Amino acid sequence: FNLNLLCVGYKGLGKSTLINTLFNRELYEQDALSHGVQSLDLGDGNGNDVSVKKENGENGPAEENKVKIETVSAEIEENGVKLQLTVVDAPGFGDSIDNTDSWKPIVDEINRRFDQYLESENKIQRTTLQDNRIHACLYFIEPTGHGLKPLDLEFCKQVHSKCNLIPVIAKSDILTDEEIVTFKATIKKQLEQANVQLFEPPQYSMLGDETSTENIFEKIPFAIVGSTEQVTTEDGRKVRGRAYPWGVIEVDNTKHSDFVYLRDLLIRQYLEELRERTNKVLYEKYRSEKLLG
Amino acid sequence: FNLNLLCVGYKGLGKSTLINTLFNRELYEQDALSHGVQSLDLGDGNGNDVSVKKENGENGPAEENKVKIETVSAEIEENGVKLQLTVVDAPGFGDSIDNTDSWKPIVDEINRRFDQYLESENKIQRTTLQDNRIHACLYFIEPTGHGLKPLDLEFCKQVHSKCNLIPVIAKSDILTDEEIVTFKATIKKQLEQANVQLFEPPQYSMLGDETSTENIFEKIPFAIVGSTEQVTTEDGRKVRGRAYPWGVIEVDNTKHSDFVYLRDLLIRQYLEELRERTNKVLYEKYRSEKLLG
Ligand SMILES: Nc1nc2c(ncn2[C@@H]2O[C@H](COP(=O)(O)OP(=O)(O)O)[C@@H](O)[C@H]2O)c(=O)[nH]1
Ligand SMILES: Nc1nc2c(ncn2[C@@H]2O[C@H](COP(=O)(O)OP(=O)(O)O)[C@@H](O)[C@H]2O)c(=O)[nH]1
Repeated sequence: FNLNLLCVGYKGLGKSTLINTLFNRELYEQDALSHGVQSLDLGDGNGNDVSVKKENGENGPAEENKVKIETVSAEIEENGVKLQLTVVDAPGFGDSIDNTDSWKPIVDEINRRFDQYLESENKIQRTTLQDNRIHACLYFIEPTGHGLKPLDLEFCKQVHSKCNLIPVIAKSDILTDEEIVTFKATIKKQLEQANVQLFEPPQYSMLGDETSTENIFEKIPFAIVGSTEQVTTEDGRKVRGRAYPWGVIEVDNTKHSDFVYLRDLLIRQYLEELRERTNKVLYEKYRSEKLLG
Repeated sequence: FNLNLLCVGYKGLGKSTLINTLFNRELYEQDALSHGVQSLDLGDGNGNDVSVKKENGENGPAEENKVKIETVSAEIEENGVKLQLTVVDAPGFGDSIDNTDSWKPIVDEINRRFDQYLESENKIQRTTLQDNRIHACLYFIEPTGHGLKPLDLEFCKQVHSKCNLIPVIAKSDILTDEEIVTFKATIKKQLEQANVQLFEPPQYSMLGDETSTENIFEKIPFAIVGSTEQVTTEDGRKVRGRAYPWGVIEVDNTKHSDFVYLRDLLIRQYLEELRERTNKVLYEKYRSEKLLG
């Protein structure tokens, strides 16, 4: 199994923390993901340093690009299943004074991976087909409480027809429960009006025995909180979370954040659907457009 | 007494909430400040609607400006002293995809007010000199935990020599106490390296009896939390704050935010110093540069 996950959002929205939290290991040391990956120290269990898999996509170091593409790979074990996880990050996105077209290097990377797959499909020796296509894009929304910014909408419009788009509200602990309700409604309305297609449950989830599924997708955009720190709650439990003078946030508590729903969607329940939709719907669309000219 | 306060920051950083919290009254209804001021309802006690004082500076509605200048005035009573408060806001700042020169309409507004004063100084009838110059600029920093963004630095460099600059960390409840310490240190270092001059205590605060003063200025950039909502703490007290599933933040509790320090600086202890430095240092500099060249 492999999962190629694209993570996009402005610097400081907790992207690397969330990835570490999702996969329950320090894939990125704090600040490593978006700020140069020197402190990264990943082993693949065979004595190989997988951080060498870090590539810079097509943007060589010579090109003065404001948005870079960085990749980090590691083998993860989830519920006894081995998963080859690759996270593609785009440091620099939204961080300049002028962010015109900052989505472009990211869309180029998605296309490059489609092209790579197209090429390998055309080779005679097809048994070792490696799937590097982007299976899902987590888009991190700033928790302003107001709505999406122009750049957020622009990015979603450019990307939703190329990969499974899953918007998340970053650092949602900044919002009260009421503010989250209003914010989610505003975001959903703005995305609808912009005709942005989000990753949705496949048709069979309309069956009665898929109740928990209904709940997962209703939570989108997921209001998440990430943390790999162990903290102690007021009633003495040790949990992953963030400790403040006024209380302790528990990452895995569904009353505190939608983190568990995101994790279930990405890894436990819909991994196969994500890869399948990429292959059967998104890639096919790309392929036919490309072959038609 | 009057205080002309410039408030700048991206949309959604809690600017209007903070102004309402500082002056303990709904100067702005939620969302009124940066999103058109239609719902504003201010009276000056004489049956006049002071919201008509709302001006759009030099940017007439005809001009397609991404950054607008909006003004709201009201008479406030603080500790039995009447204060004519004017808040100048710049909605649109930092909210576009391309924010090049978005600081310019704001600097133009500061200059326009200096020019207005210069002109009135030159009139024969000088007894009714109205001081509309900007006495302080509160700059709202996004609480990313990393550091200042390029636009933040650019703004501070353009403005620090024209008005008393007071940076604040917006919505600081998103950061743990440790994160606030690191973040403040990073911000201060970045501002120093950019040679940005912040509003500082006047010389006499070096005397022994000014200990509390030393504390106020050490807190800059102030890590603030704003709220006009009454919430109930776990031990039953009614306070201004924000209620989360994991705890209640109290705005006026110095363990929860620097709000009290900011309020003391702006209104209770340094109001006169702010107006004085504007008049004797910043305006003088502007005036001499203007007359010389
Ligand atoms: N309040 C809050 N802070 C977070 C959360 N996740 C990460 N942070 C903090 O935000 C800062 C930036 O996180 P980082 O993962 O480096 O962000 P990135 O630049 O998007 O990769 C760090 O100080 C984190 O501890 C969260 O869910 N809530
Ligand atoms: N977490 C947190 N939220 C805040 C704070 N101040 C305001 N907010 C919320 O942030 C949202 C935007 O606030 P607003 O004052 O309209 O921001 P503005 O656009 O900068 O004027 C509202 O939902 C407020 O309740 C704060 O100190 N902390």
